[in-house]
Amino acid sequence: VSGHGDVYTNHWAVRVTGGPQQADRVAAKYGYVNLGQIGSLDHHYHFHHSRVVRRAAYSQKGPHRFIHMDPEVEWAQQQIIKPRVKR
Amino acid sequence: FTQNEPNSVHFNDPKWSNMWYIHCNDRTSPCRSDMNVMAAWQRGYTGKNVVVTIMDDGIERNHPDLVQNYDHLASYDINGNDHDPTPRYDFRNENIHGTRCAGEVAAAANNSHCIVGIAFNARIGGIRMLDGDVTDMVEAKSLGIRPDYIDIYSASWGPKDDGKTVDGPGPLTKQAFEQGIKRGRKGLGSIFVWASGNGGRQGDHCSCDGYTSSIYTISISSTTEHGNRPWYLEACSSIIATTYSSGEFNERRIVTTDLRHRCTDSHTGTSVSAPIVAGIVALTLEANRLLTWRDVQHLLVKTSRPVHLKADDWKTNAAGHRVSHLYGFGLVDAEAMVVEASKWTTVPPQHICTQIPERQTSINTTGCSENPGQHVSYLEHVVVRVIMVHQRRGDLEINLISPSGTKSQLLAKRQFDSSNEGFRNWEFMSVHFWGESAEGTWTLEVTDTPSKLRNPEVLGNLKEWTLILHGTSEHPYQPHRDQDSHNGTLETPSPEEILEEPDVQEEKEEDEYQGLCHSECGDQGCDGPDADHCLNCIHFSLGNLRSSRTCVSHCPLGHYGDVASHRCRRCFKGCERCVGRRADECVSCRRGLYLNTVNSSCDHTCPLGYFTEESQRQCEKCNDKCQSCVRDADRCTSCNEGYSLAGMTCVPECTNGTFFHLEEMTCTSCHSSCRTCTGPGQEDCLQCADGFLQQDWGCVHSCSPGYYSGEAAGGAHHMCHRCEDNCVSCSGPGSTCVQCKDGYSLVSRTCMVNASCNNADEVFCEMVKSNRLCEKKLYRQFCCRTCLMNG
Repeated sequence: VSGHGDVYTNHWAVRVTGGPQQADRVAAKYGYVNLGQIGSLDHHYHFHHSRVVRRAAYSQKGPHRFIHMDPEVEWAQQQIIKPRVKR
Repeated sequence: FTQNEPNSVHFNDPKWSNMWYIHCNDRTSPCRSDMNVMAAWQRGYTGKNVVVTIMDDGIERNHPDLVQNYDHLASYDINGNDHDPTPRYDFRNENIHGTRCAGEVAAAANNSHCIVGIAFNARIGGIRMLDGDVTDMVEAKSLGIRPDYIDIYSASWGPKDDGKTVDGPGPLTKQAFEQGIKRGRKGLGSIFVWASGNGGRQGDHCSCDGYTSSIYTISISSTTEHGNRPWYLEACSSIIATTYSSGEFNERRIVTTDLRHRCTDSHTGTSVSAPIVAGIVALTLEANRLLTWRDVQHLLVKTSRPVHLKADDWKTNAAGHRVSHLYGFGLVDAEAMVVEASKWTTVPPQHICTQIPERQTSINTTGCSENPGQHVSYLEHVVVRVIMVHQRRGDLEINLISPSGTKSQLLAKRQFDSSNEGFRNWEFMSVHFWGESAEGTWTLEVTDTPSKLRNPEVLGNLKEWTLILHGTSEHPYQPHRDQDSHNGTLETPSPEEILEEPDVQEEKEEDEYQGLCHSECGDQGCDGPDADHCLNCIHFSLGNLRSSRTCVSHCPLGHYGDVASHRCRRCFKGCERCVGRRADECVSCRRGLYLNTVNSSCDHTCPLGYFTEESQRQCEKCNDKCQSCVRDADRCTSCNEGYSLAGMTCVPECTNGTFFHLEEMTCTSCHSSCRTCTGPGQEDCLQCADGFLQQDWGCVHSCSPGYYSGEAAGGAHHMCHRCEDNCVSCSGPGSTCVQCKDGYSLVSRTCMVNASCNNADEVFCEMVKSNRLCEKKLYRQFCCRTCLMNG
């Protein structure tokens, strides 16, 4: 639960070794869609979960969070909106 | 100032004559051309074959000044997930920023339209990433777009410049920066140029922006036409260099491309400085394609010059570089960059020496000379990573003093930063020690000046700090380089030259009292020189006869000026500013209280439908749909009638036959079989439409085999119930089976397994019968059929 006014999105960054197909499998297991590699970061994938609220003040509970405990997943982070200003 | 350069180039672009920061062919007025851009052009460098991209809100790729140099391979739309970075157009023109930055880099020359870019033959692209939710992943993706194709990434954005935010790249973005400098440009390293920050007026400090203070970014600040500090400029130790940008109203501005095929000279903050340097670095890379990311930073350190830039902290470090917290090493010099670049030899590999002092604020280091792979003798970036707890972060000032005695301010006090979070592994960076020796004693100075708003007896705690020295083990420049500068402009000044500079900190003579009254005294005169010696006041008197009165031009906080009596009078309790004494005449409130804008009073809490806006300390109205909200009008915690809460947003309660679609944020139709539902599918029904019966999680016209139609709990409607186990069709609940599955036989309208029971003798069957086991579902297969068959 955020204590700093963070806003949680329904996008996750996930590190999975074993290639894109393995990432697809892990994503499907928990109801995510794998949207592909994050830029030029190897083994890092962009997962999206359409059944999670697009913006929320809390990191919602639910079966989708089991991905954090999956042995195939080395690291996973729900994406938080970072306020950015044009200068 | 120079006047009318005789060899100046002329372009037919209409705004060319307004581009005072590039050339000086205006016969009527003097101008500043000391970024020497035109001199670099005259040497033949215009950015050919160099690729620059603008990470921002998109670029207008069909703008007449951009279309010629637009490069779709240097572009991407992260927000829309396609290859077209065209900005989203709206009536407020919110997304002008990227297009303005792009023109500064690579607007085409001599096309009779608008302006001329600094690198007018460079390729220009845009990464649209600010027109949506920005996350760590969005930033990391942006920094990693085609790193082998794009040479320079220019960014003019960052965390809020509000003087109280401390924020920087997340884990993915940090990795993206590291990947960029390691693998980008086929191993030479991507060039990241960053605008230093616009929060000058908020007392912000760019060390609190982890992007611009990263060693991987080239942090650029701004100066006005006359070399003054612009109101938006943030100081910090990571600024490398400076360009011209907008200043006060009487100073000239920067001209650039604008959305909808237009030109603009509206105000620019530091945003324009990053693309100006991106353009100059493009000229530099054209002069030498083999420069590494560190070579480019060395070139900027070596060639940027203080010229006429006014700051009271210019100092010369022990390596002879003049540096300031406002301007870094000074104004960029495009000609010097290309000249140096064309004969540049790549600097030796970067070494990193990390030291953690043990419970001391000083550390004596050899620069890791004991480890050849880490040995730093000649410094580049110096980073201090700090873990510190503190009750008010804004009261902290941090300085770092090098073994040579150079003092760099890593953090200045920040008036608006009341956070009690301290610093958790925050990295401060300084370029002020560039070229100095790493060896010797480094000292960290932390000054805590309690503001009146906190308990001064509660002290902070510097839990740990780490000194991270970046640099080289051998001298970064070939020996002949130091004597090889062109026209002497690249030389660092001799000690004699430095001594000849006017001392900007020269002490002013104090005025002496010569019988004159204080300027605030009125026509009745005074009996002394000070404001509390006045017999009456021009503006207002503050205090009372017992505590002595003094004349002031403005009444202090908690008072208002009573014009009729020329007195400062107290506001109502709790008011910080007011227009009268009454409780409902407050304009702002003291800390801990909030201004109720409906009745202009100060309260501890805001009424329902309002939230506490901390920076203004006032109650602001929640969004119309919210019944209550926190921190922001759109961050709802409960909703008005007709709406329900989804996350922190109040969404319409959808009518029967529709559900709220989270992705599209609209009420969307249910499947035709549903009366109410949670999603679009047949299996998402909550209640069935007329003519449909609920069966398991879906709605059907008629019950499937194995189900019978019956009333639902509560009797409101009918639904399909499952028949008893092993029954293929039934007429109702319980023992009403009509047909059994294969392997089962219908006995008393119940399905029993065909197998017979070996030991179903008379005594055993009597026990089954007397205990009525066959009436119990659990025991129905318990030799019942055999016992029944046997009578």
